[in-house]
Amino acid sequence: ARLLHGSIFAKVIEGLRELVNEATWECSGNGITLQAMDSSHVALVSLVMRSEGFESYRCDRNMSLGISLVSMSKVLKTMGKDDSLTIRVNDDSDSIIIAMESQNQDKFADYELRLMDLDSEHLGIPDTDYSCAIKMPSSEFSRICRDMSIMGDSVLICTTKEGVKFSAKGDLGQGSIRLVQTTNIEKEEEAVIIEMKEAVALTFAVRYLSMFCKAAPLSPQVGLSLSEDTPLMCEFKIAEMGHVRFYLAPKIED
Amino acid sequence: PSIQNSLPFYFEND
Repeated sequence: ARLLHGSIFAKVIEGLRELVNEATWECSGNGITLQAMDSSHVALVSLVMRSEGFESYRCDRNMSLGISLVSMSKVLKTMGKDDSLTIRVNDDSDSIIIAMESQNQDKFADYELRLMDLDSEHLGIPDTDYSCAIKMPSSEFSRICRDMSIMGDSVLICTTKEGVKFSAKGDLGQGSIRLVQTTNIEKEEEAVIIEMKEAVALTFAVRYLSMFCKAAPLSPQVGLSLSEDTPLMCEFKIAEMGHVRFYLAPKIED
Repeated sequence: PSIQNSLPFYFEND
């Protein structure tokens, strides 16, 4: 699998590695997918990178590759920001080859990472017709998670026709941030758009939302999909290629 | 006080 802009792949790994330290990559002719839960089984990430999004892609037989994302992140940090990236696994090999090439083809770096035997648990994610779908700048969402974490461990997300409100309370007191729907959309990237069938009010652990925000550099906008008594879906699109979707189980009243 | 639910409570094992 070859990417002209290897930085896209580095951003994907950076977006996942805090939530899941290691994961099984499923490779087929259609592309690369991954599904993994965090160690406490509260959150899940689902990644799709379609074959047509790569400069070139070939997969002769389906493969499951157990990879340490922490190690892969370290290797990818050595990459120049404009480098292209090729990922290769040879038949019967127990390692993955990560090759980087500088833009003017005067530097070539190759790394081999040993593959791991991982027990993976796969969950069926039902198609959900969410009550509420919010789109907002991903930088804004990152900032809200950071700001709410000052006040408490949990954030309550409430939606109305007018907007969406994030609030948190704790020993210090409480705080809230309300975003109003953008009425005059000039730049789509900066817009806050709320599609609502029913109002929702759900509580989530802000620690996980903050981990999801590590994927924010992938996309200028984030999608949040919510329904009562259903895990939140937080989506970052990977330009033309696929997406990273995070799911988070809500907190419920004791 | 609220408690954290787990994800397999909502999604089934494949």
